[in-house]
Amino acid sequence: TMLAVVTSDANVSPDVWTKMVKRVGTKSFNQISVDGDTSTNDSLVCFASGRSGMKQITDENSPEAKQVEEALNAINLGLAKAIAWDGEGATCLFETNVKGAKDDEDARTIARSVICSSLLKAAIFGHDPNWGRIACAAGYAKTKSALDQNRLNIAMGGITLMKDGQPVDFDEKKASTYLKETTSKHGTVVVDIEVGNGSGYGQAWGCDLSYDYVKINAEYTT
Amino acid sequence: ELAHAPIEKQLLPNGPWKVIPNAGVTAPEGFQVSAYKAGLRKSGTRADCALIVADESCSCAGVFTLNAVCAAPVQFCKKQLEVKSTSRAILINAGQANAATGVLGDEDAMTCAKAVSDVTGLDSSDVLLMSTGVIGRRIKMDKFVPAIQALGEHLERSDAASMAAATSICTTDVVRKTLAIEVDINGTKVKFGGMSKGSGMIHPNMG
Repeated sequence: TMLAVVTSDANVSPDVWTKMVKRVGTKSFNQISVDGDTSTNDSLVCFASGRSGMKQITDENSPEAKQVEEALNAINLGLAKAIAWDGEGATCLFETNVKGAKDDEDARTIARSVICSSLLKAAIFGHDPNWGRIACAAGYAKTKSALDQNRLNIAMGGITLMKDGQPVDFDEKKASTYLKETTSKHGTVVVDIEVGNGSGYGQAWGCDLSYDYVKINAEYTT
Repeated sequence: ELAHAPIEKQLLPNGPWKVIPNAGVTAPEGFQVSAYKAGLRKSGTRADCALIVADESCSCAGVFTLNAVCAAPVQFCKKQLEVKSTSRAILINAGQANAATGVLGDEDAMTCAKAVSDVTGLDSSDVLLMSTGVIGRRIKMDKFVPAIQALGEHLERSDAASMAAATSICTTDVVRKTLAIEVDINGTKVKFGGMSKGSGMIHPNMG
């Protein structure tokens, strides 16, 4: 289960605050996954006291509203990514960035599909730069627009693994070392995916899948 | 005590904000918090509940799991926030999730909100709830209700209390997750504080 509470002294009208929280929740906590199980209790609640002294925001399109929402998004992202980083048994945070999709929603869907793949998560734990599993997980994402595999570019840790749908002759040892070094310090494994030239951009965060995940959950009363 | 998640160093996106070191939900003006060990956990070595109370009515919004089998506190919060988009307090417990607990779970949730109301003087319509822990188990109300009294009596605005609260809500988490930032908006310093928990059963789909 994930729980999150955010407080702020921003002065935002209740209706604008509600819209902000919905958008921010979509881009942050709804873009993380550790094990694919949606809890009965997941909740994000955000309070705005108005005590900062700023003039109340009533227009969600005002520059001040944009600034507040940007900061609200940042703190929620930090808290959400911390959950994925601390995934049961995890040795790394796993970030996927998708660009070139038709819209942001499609990009987020692809990114989440990739970070949810158990096979890919296990490969990261085993330091295997398995681009085939990345391509596969991108391909079965339930997007509104079809994914064209001939436009698929994949990179891991800045190392290009696939270009225009074709596998690239990359330095496998270097890519494996990237995974080994990142997981050894509980860092962030980054996968960048391009799926075309659309304006859609999205991110998602997960973690690797280790032996400890099974151990923890086999011993936790459900 | 749990170690602190590397949010400031590794996880917070870059932007025009400044991190407020070692701070959490009471960094913004107008909030107090407390944490307490009620004895709800299977292994009772840590605090297991927290209460956040705002000095005045706040704009308040939430998103909640879309799992059709949702916990009593989730249903409680959704009803509260459907009626009005303001609130003053939130009570959180670890140990038992109060999910799949039927009518008795709903009654427990209402009892918890009333206990907060009794100790703080707030209207119970200004109280929200969160629970985490074992699904299918009712909250140990005989231990929790007296703890709510203690929570209400020990509210304070301090970084230490914020950290204690962030730790108290954790279950299988290895680290506590809390953060505070400050951003300048037209010359006014606006602060944001937060805490989260979660490690397993994580695939949020909230709306």
